[in-house]
Amino acid sequence: SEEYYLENEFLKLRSDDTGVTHMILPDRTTNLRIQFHYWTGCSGDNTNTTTRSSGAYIFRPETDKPYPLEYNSNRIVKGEVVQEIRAESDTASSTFRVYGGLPFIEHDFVVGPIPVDDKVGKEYVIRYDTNVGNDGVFFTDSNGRQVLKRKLNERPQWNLTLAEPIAGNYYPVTSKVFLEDGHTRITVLVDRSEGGTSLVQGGIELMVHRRLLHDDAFGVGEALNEVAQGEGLVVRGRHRLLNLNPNDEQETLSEKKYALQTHYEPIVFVSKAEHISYESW
Amino acid sequence: KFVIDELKSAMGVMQHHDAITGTEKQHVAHDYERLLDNAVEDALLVARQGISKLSKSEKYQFNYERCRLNESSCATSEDSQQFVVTVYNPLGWNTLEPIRIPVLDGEYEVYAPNGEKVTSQLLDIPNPVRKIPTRKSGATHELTFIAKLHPLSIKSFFIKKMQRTRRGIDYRSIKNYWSNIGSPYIVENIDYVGNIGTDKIVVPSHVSGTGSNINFDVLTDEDLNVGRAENMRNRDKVPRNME
Repeated sequence: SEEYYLENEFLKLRSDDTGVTHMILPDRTTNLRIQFHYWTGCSGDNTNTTTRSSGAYIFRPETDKPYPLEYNSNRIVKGEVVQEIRAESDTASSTFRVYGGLPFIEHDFVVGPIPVDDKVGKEYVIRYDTNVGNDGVFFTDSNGRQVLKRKLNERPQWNLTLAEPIAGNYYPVTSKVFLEDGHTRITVLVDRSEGGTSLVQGGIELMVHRRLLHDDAFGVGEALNEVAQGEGLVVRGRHRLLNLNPNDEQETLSEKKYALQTHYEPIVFVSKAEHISYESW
Repeated sequence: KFVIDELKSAMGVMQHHDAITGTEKQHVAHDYERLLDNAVEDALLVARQGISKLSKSEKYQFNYERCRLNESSCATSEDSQQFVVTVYNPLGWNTLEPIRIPVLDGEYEVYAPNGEKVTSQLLDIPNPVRKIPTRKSGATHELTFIAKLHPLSIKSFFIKKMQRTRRGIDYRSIKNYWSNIGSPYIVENIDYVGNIGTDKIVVPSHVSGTGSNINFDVLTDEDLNVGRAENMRNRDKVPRNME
């Protein structure tokens, strides 16, 4: 019932009790929903392709739709430098930031420990759902080389019938993934290599954390079940979301620059300065 | 050269397909962490020497520490009343980059190399909802500012913690004070604004009672039921009158 805005000179991020809803630019508005989901991992005896477990090598979800994670609380913080929406659920939390002078939305997320009390391995993804009509086409960079066009359930060289329609549409994302229609390009910049796809119209999905309880029999010989101090691992990462005009050369160039800026972030050193006065410094 | 070679060697090992994709056994993953961490730490020696040389400060020696984990924790900034943040921009063009430094609660001023005060903001670090093993750090806040960086440049910022924020008043004492006067309210986001015992603060009108020398933001049970986002919004509307 209430709506909240984060804004700077480039964009506005609208949010209400259901979470983030719109990204508003001076010349266009894009519907936006950002939500965690998780896929549950298959469990099998690995004797043939239909009874294979999801493991370190193989992403093999047991359902064709992921389970959504609802945020329990929202909080807004506003200041001169940055404005934030903080959303939390039981096993993941998100901070959406809009900085003054910067044309992107930053998503700082913390995921984990992934609960496995129900004896089911889980693979957590973040979905950015928009109203961009991409018709199954999306683009990923290929291990830092050229950007490649991907199309849902298709390969450019041969006729494809996917036995595993979810995992078969996942591609490596090294620095960016984007989708577009004639007016809007939505780009997600990642701070590390992640698996990514676009399974639904206008949606970008990126896998950010995995905890699995079975070996997939491809050689590692153990489950991907990393534990520290008796708990599963906690992951912190960052995505930057850009909304660009694909017909504007300046904007698409800035996308390349921000991708590099996210990957080659500044190196920060902190030094004590008790022995020096401000004037001397 | 030998420490750079050590890092080159570790990076060579990390080209193995198991290291890239995470399909190594767990004890191998730990060994990779050990190899890489040792090599990066040693190679930082060269970076530190390089920055010291470039800063051309023979009189004052700085010990450049780098926090490599992406968690809100930094022993140097948490323990210091004043410190220098040195930022290296590895890109070949001008950038604006948000810098977030973990600190204790207080009031800070950030200065750019030309002596100008940089706009900064102190943000509290959210506590995890679940009781999980978390970062080992005393930092409760992050000091945030935007650094304007030149291509392939190094820039230093001087950060001072303002003394008036640490005069023996802390969250616990405010909370005790508030409970002593029988208030059912929860006190959050306390800003100390003056000399103890001499300044008066008017608290928001929907709260009965006044504080003697502290600026209160008070959340009622009703506020909490409505939701945190709502009361954060309301908080911005509340005028902060100081006598």
